[in-house]
Amino acid sequence: HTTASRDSCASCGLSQPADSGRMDAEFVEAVKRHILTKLQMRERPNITQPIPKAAMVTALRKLHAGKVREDGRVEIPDVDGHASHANDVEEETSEIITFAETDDLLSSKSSLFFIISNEGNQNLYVSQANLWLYFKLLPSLLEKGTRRKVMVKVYYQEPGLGSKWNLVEKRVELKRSGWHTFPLTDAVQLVFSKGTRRQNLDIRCEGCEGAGVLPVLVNSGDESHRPFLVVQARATDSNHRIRKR
Amino acid sequence: GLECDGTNGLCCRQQFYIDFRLIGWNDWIIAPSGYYGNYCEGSCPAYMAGVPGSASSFHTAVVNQYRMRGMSPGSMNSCCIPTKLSTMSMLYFDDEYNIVKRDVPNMIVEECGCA
Repeated sequence: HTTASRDSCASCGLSQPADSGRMDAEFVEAVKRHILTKLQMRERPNITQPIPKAAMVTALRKLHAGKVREDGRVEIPDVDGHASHANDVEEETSEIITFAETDDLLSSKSSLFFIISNEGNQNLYVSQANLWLYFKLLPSLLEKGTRRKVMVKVYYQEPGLGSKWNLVEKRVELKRSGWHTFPLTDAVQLVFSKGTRRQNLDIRCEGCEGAGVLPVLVNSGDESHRPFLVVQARATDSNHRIRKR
Repeated sequence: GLECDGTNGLCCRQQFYIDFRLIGWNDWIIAPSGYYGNYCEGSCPAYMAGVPGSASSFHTAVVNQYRMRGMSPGSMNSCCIPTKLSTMSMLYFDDEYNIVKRDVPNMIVEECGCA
């Protein structure tokens, strides 16, 4: 509020001549605070070890046939090929992409883990979660062009040498190297409901060795094919419901 | 809604673009490359309040009801506020190096009016 009059409103005094440099600096600070508040962050993240660009670009290309425009709108081609805008979507949704990590506590080379953030302890409902794995075809005795069939099993692995249980089994047919997805919605929903942040997975591929198939995991020297987990979630707090109504 | 052009002091939308590179935020915000932090400024003389199109808010309707009934309170001057806001999609790293894509509603001021 300006102090000129008790009847004035905050925006009325803005057009008064002022020190424009100071005003700009104040606006920039206000905008920074505004963006952080909207993203439910207290301060900007400290990026000390950026994700390899190759991994990031591959993930984004795979996930978004749409294009993020200069003004922030996202063009999503529909089935007819016409572009629509994410702005048209009333719901506030989040899409979280997290890349696989590995550490010494995990029991085998096929073990990896994901740190999943629930975006500032919001009440997020996980509508879909998928693990993306890249399978590389190695030269083998099989005739070129032959489909190679393998069985991939994804287990939840307790830290250290703890027990593990099966989350998903999927038969994969491969004619060439490529990405494949594995549904993990229920498992990620459980992570969010328990309030934990870490999801340990163990990837086993039956028949891979014989068929000349190599699932690309972490520390394989192939950063652009690093496994990643995509979580689609939407807020379920009261503000959201009021806005939607 | 009016765009501010410096010719009069009436309620208008001032465009204000911030390039994330200039404030050193391009290391964690992947897209877009900047933000339109537009804002509203200017005065709202009595004749501008209730003008269709520029004042379509619920508050205006309430104030107009007071005026029609001859109960216009002296302290109820109208105010230059955003009357239309739009969503902005953002792609960024969070604290755990996750890439997050979020459609943030009411991020960009598209239009200003007196209410």
